[in-house]
Amino acid sequence: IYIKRIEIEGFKTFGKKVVLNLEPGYISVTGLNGSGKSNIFDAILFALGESSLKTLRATNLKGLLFDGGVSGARSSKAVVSIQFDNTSREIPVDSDTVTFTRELRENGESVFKINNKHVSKQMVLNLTQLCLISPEAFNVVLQGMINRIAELRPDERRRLLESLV
Amino acid sequence: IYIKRIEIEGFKTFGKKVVLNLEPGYISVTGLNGSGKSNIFDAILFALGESSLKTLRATNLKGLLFDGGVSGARSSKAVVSIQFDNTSREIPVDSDTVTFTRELRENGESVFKINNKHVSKQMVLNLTQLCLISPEAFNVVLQGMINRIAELRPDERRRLLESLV
Amino acid sequence: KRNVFMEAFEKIDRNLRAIFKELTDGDAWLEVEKPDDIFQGGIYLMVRFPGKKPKESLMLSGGEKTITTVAFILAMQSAFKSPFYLLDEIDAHLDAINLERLINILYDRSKESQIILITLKDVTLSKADKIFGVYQREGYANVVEYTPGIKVKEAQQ
Amino acid sequence: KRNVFMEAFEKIDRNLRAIFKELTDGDAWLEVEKPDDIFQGGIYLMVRFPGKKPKESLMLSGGEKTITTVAFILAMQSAFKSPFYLLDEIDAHLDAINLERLINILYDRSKESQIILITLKDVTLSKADKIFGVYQREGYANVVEYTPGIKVKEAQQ
Ligand SMILES: Nc1ncnc2c1ncn2[C@@H]1O[C@H](COP(=O)(O)OP(=O)(O)OP(=O)(O)O)[C@@H](O)[C@H]1O
Ligand SMILES: Nc1ncnc2c1ncn2[C@@H]1O[C@H](COP(=O)(O)OP(=O)(O)OP(=O)(O)O)[C@@H](O)[C@H]1O
Ligand SMILES: [Mg+2]
Ligand SMILES: [Mg+2]
Repeated sequence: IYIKRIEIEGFKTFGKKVVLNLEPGYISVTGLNGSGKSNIFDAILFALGESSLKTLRATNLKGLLFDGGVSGARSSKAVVSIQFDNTSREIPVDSDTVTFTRELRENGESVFKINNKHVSKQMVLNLTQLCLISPEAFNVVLQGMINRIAELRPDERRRLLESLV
Repeated sequence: IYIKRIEIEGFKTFGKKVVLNLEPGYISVTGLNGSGKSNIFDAILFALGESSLKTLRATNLKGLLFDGGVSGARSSKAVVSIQFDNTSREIPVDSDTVTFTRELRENGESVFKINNKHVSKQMVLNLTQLCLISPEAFNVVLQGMINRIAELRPDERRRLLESLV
Repeated sequence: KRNVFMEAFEKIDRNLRAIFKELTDGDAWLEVEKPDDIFQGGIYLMVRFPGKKPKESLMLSGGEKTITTVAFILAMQSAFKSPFYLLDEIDAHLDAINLERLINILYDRSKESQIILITLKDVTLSKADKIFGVYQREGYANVVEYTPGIKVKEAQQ
Repeated sequence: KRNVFMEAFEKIDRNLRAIFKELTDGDAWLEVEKPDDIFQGGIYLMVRFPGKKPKESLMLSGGEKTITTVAFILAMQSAFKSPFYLLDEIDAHLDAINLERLINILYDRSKESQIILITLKDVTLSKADKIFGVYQREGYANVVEYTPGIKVKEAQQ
């Protein structure tokens, strides 16, 4: 499994649709301060079911919709799709790619889809946890958080291991 | 006023005495990870009366004494002196330089001196606050803390201004 | 008390606008939450980076927060002049453009107050009047003085 | 439950020792606080950097903590294999030596799991199989693909 494609539209600074086609291996993202690099990671977590506003760095759900910047109109919905390569069938879905999509409307409602079929949020969380692609796992280090793991208290570290076993 | 001289001995990684002669203006400090750069800032705060172990990054007072590393013997006391240029007499002491010294013994007791005369800790705190050389003021940004001021809640920011007025 | 507070507030706000403009070409200012009852409310730090809508400082990117914090600290200087600044790797998350602008303004300010910067970046080292290198030898930390102009790699033993 | 836990613990501990040795020539290991009653105690992450006494990971410098955290994350990989890693400017506080070593080990690991690194440093960009540049134009964020080998300054518009 690896992330094959990311599509973002109407989410944070991505007022217009952007598409990233990825490969397995080592991928690097760079750009000026405030250009939208960390927002891409927020978009990935968002599509995989992340619900904490603190993690997504927003004061409310509406704050995830593109605010129009200086030029455009505010987006009325945010849509993020993450397509995984699944030729190894590690994700228990019978297709070569599995696409997780989340749509957020102005009323704060989220719609989740897997391979374009409506599913519940719980279904997304179960599936991502099963294949360790859930944001909860220790594989995501958000900006400024790198020292947190070294600073965990011993009991917190035990609980982290316990939760993964 | 400016910091003219820093002397550190027996404090954290500074098992042997080191002396830094500074000038006014823009001073830069560099070195490998773990070499002891941030420990120099901890030493300055220590001498100016800082008592929070969290700010000094130690679990207990004894943890501020040089632990012997791989080669040497553990230090039985830590002594840090900060000499300020006072030709402008902004510090209400009648001498061209004012030296704040703090000695920490193994029993956890601290001895404070100003220009080599024993003084109380309170005297040091009063004097440093008066001339805005106290660690409480916003002029010290410890490693990793740079974003804290931008992330202050509005009421915290008001309290900060209130405390300084 | 309110008058003394507002006097300091106005000074800081005026300075913040000027410094932030110099740093980014954008705008930053302070807003009182409850003008009728100042001490019951907070103070907002509002920021508008070029090409973006105005926002509270909380909603910025890592690098944008660094720039905003330094602008605020320097603005406070106008009301509460501190004789020295200790800044530990504040340049870690800045892009090349913001870094250059930040170091230039800190260099200017170092004429009024002593500024001591811990850094791992050449640009930050390049402006220094004096450079100290810290290194570890046989378990002890040592400090050596370098002549200005040295690069980080040469100073890191 | 205890057996399953200890099996994972042993695997991670073994891996941690190997990875940390490769990264720093020092030693790192996990210690159980209460061996007789594991779930009532914690787990210590102990670290010994070359030329220093062993310490708990809490007492390290900024750069030392970064190295220790990455070693721990990669060690966990042996017990809980994750298909991808998202690492946002984890290289910000590293000196040139630690940076080089860290990027080399991440490059090796990227053969097993996809690793996406946000960075402002050339060394981190230099090993990439694919590079994306994010830039702001007329208020919108855009993404462009670069061929590997480009420098950060060229990619920052
Ligand atoms: N809903 C939104 N609409 C428009 N812009 C937004 C929205 N939410 C956040 N932003 C903007 O996104 C920007 C932050 O982007 P991001 O954190 O991805 O930057 P970055 O590229 O990671 O920068 P740095 O290098 O400083 O870390 C901020 O300027 C913020 O104001
Ligand atoms: N009492 C002590 N005796 C000996 N060493 C100590 C003591 N207290 C802390 N240390 C060591 O000091 C080192 C940290 O130094 P410091 O934080 O100043 O590094 P630094 O140069 O700022 O590094 P970085 O670039 O990673 O931020 C750690 O390795 C820590 O173990
Ligand atoms: Mg970022
Ligand atoms: Mg440091």
